[in-house]
Amino acid sequence: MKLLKEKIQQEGIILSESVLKVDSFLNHQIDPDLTVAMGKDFYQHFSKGKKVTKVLTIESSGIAVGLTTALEFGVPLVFARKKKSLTMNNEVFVSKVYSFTKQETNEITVSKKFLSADDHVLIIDDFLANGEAALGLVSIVQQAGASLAGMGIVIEKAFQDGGQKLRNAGFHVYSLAQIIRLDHEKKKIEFREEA
Amino acid sequence: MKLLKEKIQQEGIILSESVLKVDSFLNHQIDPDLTVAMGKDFYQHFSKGKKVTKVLTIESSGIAVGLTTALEFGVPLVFARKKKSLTMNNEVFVSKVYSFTKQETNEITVSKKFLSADDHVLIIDDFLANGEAALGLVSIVQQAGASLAGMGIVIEKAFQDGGQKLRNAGFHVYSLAQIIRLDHEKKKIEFREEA
Ligand SMILES: Nc1nc2c(ncn2[C@@H]2O[C@H](COP(=O)(O)OP(=O)(O)O)[C@@H](OP(=O)(O)OP(=O)(O)O)[C@H]2O)c(=O)[nH]1
Ligand SMILES: Nc1nc2c(ncn2[C@@H]2O[C@H](COP(=O)(O)OP(=O)(O)O)[C@@H](OP(=O)(O)OP(=O)(O)O)[C@H]2O)c(=O)[nH]1
Repeated sequence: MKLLKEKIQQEGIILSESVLKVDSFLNHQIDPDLTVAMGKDFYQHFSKGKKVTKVLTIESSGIAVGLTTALEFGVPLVFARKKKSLTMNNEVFVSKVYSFTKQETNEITVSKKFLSADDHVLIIDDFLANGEAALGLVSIVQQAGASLAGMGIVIEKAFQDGGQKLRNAGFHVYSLAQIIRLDHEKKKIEFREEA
Repeated sequence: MKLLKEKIQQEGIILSESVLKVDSFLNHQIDPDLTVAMGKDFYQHFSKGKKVTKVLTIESSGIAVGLTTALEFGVPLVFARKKKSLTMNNEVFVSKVYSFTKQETNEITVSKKFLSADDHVLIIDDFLANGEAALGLVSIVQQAGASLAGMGIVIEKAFQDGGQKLRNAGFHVYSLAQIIRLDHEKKKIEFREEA
């Protein structure tokens, strides 16, 4: 997505060879118009197949783009919780997600009330790195007996193995921007060029 | 807001005399069209004064309605973090927020890059109960030297003292629904009637 790549080039900060900071429009401050454009892009891509009935994401940075995507499809958004919320009941799907950074395993949950075998789910998230969170969401879709339309990712770090893991497992992954390399020394972000 | 009150009556679950569960459209599953309507309502209410330059909320449940509100105003959304995120820097405004439920004090943060003295900020959140989180956000606006347009709240529990605290402090608080009472026995939600 051209507009997104321009925004990344203008405002993205390379923190290291493996971490890109995009707090100014995606992870802390959010650009609403860009977020709407991303939702429309995901809709264009995923509306051609079987009818999507739910958009599934995970708190917090997935919510904004998950919402604008759900808006285009005219379906509800569900966001997985990383920690127990005040009113979360015990009837939940649970998935374990390993964090390489924190070196710990955490649970993510989705209430059974909001995903059923009748659903055709589109997973949306902001970053795809090692794919653990994405696989956790896939597991929840599978536990619900729902079918998976695919995964829409805003920024895929193609130098990490999440994309490969997911595609090798047969899932359809569509990223608005794929980063091949973060050159920390030259402060240069290299994208995979659009076909 | 009539549409919201109807939704609360249809789908809200009274968990106790003080807690209402609205997971099906506000806190876990999100109704995108309703969320857009809420954003338009907040815009109608707060667009009459000095020009709002930023919408400020707090992760996670404030993000969706914060986004649709920011969309109407054509300004960025900023969401305060409750815990350190991967790329959060040390140049942050910090505020302590006490949780009566957890009986602990936590810190919420907003990067100094995203709030300045030139901003006129509209705070948006899903629930107003004891007002601690709202006061935390107000403190951050004040630390930035920004002015406060007011606070837009989806559901105010008027039987708790958050609304009174904020209004007594001189802040303009506008709630889309004010709940006077949660009758756990009769399973009845009592709203303050619209003027
Ligand atoms: N800005 C930025 N973030 C990255 C990058 N790579 C991964 N992340 C995000 O950092 C967080 C790291 O998550 P961990 O669970 O600790 O996973 P990991 O160490 O195994 O990668 C995740 O945020 P999250 O769970 O989505 O948090 P939230 O923002 O939704 O609260 C992930 O999306 C990157 O290059 N830049
Ligand atoms: N559903 C529901 N939630 C309520 C009600 N009253 C308060 N809350 C929410 O519960 C959470 C309680 O926060 P605490 O910080 O523990 O505060 P408290 O015990 O002093 O009220 C907050 O969610 P949060 O921080 O906004 O969490 P998140 O949903 O954004 O992750 C608050 O908005 C209620 O009657 N119903």
